Amino acid sequence: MNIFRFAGDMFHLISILVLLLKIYATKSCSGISLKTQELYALVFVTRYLDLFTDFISVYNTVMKLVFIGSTAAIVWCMQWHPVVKRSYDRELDTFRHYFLVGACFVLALFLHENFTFQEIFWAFSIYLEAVAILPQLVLLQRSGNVDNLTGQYVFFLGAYRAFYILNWIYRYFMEQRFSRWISCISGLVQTALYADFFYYYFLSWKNNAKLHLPA
Amino acid sequence: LLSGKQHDEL
Repeated sequence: MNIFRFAGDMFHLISILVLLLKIYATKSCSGISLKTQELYALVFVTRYLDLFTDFISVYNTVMKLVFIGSTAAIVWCMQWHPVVKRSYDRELDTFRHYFLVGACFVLALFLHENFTFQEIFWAFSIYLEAVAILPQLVLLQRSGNVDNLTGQYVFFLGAYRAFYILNWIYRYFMEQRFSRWISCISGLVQTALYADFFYYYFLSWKNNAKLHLPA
Repeated sequence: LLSGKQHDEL
């Protein structure tokens, strides 16, 4: 465990807590893509298949349970909570995310570390996480304005992935046995997807203006 | 501690 990875995990945790806060505090999920949250729930479930078979550390197990639990809570809220579900932008959140699931699964069948059930689902979850934000970014572009909690949510998600890249660079130089190309390449693709959002986020922060994404 | 573990990252 190094500081970059710990910081990355904390940013990831904060991003999910910000989202939960927004939903519980405002009893609204406007501007949030349910499809992205469903993709994240699938990412965590398929990545943490070793939750009950391999014990790595208390921290690792606790964080996995928190990520699965909080994302499941967000998906549940957006679909079943009587008040929250009314504010879901159903007609704007139309990204066909099943294609993302299919494409990532096919890719995982070809590109993986070992051809085992757990490894294929792990690679699938890595690829899916890279593109899971797409429905959310599309929704933000369609809804034009970005309310600051949702903006912070995407910001912290980007920070989490950026720190993970620093973590891989650190591990590459510090550990002789470092081969996590699937995570690295997929993580780079994922962070690149955030880059344009970061650019507009920074502009809005610099001009102290409302974050406005070009349609 | 984590040698040999494939995926110690979250």
